[in-house]
Amino acid sequence: AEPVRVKDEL
Amino acid sequence: MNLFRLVADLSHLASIFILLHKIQTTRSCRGISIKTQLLYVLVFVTRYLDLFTGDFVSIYNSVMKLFFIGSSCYIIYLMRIKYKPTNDPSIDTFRLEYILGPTAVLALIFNYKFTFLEVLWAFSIYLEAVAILPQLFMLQRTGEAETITTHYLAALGIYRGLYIPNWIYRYFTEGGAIDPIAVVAGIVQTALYVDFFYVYFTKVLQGQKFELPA
Repeated sequence: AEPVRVKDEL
Repeated sequence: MNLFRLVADLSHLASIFILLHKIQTTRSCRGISIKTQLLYVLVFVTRYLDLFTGDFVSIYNSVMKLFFIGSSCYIIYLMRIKYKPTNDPSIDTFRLEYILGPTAVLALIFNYKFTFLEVLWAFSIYLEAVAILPQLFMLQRTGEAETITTHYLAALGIYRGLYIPNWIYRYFTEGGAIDPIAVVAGIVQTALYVDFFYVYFTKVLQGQKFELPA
């Protein structure tokens, strides 16, 4: 799993 | 967007409307921690700065962000100005520096990029995780709550809880994508509601008043 900042969440 | 997140966001919206309804109909903000509400303003303002940086996601996303910023400020207006006499600071005694200090340090250490926006984003995530503490502390101190206030807290708790299956769903449908900062903070945040939900389910939903054992 790659750490990614989920930009579409509130 | 998946169903978990949609219902979570709707539950978050509902919580705000429940809180507004409580304040407007009782013409009082008794039982509501203004410290928690101030922290939410800070959470939304620091997280949604991306509204102004051109990182457009969707109309839904932008409208929700604007709503959360606007409604949280409006709630402060109601508590600080319109219904000020019903606000009792003597029971809202959680020290904000215990929250702001550690979350600011965490954000400076654990962030995805050491830039102004990313540090503030991480700060808002950590801050949201613990922003409910002054409210829960106040509940603990008074040992009771109006039923409508407990519905507000339940809707907030459901919102946070549903983000967890949302992340699990996303992990499997989006090729192992994981946002560790959001996930760890989200699990902590949800865990803070466990005690509350125990009383909510065993008392409030059985038609009794929310009262903590003495």
